[in-house]
Formats: sequence, structure tokens, C-alpha cells
Amino acid sequence: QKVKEVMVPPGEHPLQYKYTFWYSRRTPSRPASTHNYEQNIRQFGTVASVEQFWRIYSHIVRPGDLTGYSDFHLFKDGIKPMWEDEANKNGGKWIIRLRKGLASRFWENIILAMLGEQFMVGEEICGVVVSIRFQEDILSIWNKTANDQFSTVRIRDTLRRVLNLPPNTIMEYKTHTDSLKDNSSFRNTKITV
Amino acid sequence: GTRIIYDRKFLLDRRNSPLAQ
Repeated sequence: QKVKEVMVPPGEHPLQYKYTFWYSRRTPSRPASTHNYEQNIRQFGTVASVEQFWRIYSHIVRPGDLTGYSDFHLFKDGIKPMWEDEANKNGGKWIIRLRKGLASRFWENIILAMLGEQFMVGEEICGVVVSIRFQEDILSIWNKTANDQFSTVRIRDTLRRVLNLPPNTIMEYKTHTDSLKDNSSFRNTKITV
Repeated sequence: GTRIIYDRKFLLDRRNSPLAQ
């Protein structure tokens, strides 16, 4: 892991936190052990300002144009997008399943809400993920404390607002402890309407 | 301390700034 200090250049607008982009891709037939998950995930940029964010974001492929089984992650600098990371181990995530064709727009909107500190839950947000799959795409937002009900409810309600979700949208929550137990990101979730 | 909050429009407007190219 290389250590580098990302600074805010003069004239640019600082973000509340620094964030790192990650990309992962795997063969769906292979079970996702922690070991090969770590091998298949790569970070490709850290941003500290609004302008730095756009410089990277504008040059990466839109998630809706990806094929196969891949994920983009944008996480606070220092937090690995892994269930076992110190910042994630007591946490969980909200999941929104998207029909094909919506991922790029929703991904951009959830990122802008996170970078702009729209969730108002202190240090709770860890990062966001867009997961490209065959039948559907999945948007997730990870927070630090799965049993902090105030924060999880506020994150859910903010998501509904910033993504402009229809009121009947199904929202699912899964703790990372449960994901570790059944070695699955998106199965056996708790469903809220 | 104070938090740095930006709304969606502010962030989108910065996208076309020469600094963001």
C-alpha cells in the first residue's frame, strides 16, 4: 500500500474528507474468498477537492457501460472496502437494486450526496459502491455502526431524497457480520418499504 | 467544528471549471 499525501491545490474547493476510488472485478463462478477479493481490488485515485474528484471521475468509464461482474467503490481515505476493515467490522449497508440502465445516474447522485456531506450523520458514512451484475445493478452505502438506528434511518431517508426514489422503493439493510457469515453481499437482507 | 457541505448544483457547476479539466 503506497502512502501519499493528497493536498488541496490553491483555488480548489476542499472536501470534508478525502476519498479513494477502487475497482474490482471477478469471475462470478469462483467463490469470493477474502483472499481473492483482496487480490482483485485495486485503488486508482485519491481526491481531496471537488476539482480533483471531477478530474478523475470524468475520465473513468460510466458504471452502466461496464460489462460482467464488476464494482466501483468510493471510500473515505484509509477505509478499505472490505467487511473486515476496522471501520467497517461493526457496520452494514443499505442496498438499492436498480434495473439495468439506471446505474450511472444513481451512482453519480449518491457520490455527490456523500462528497457534499448531505447525510448529516457525523462520521458514520464509510463509502459507496455500485455493483454491476447480469440481471440488475446494485447501489450500496456503507456505514460504521449497524446498530445505530438514528444514523441508519437518516441515511435511508436521505437516500430516498437525493436519489428521488419512488415512495414504494424497497430498501434493504445488511450488516457486514451477516455478510461474513453467509459470505454474500446481497442475499438474506432485512427489507424495509 | 464546521462541516464542508456542498449541494448537488454547486458540485456539478465545478465540473466545468478549468481546474477540473
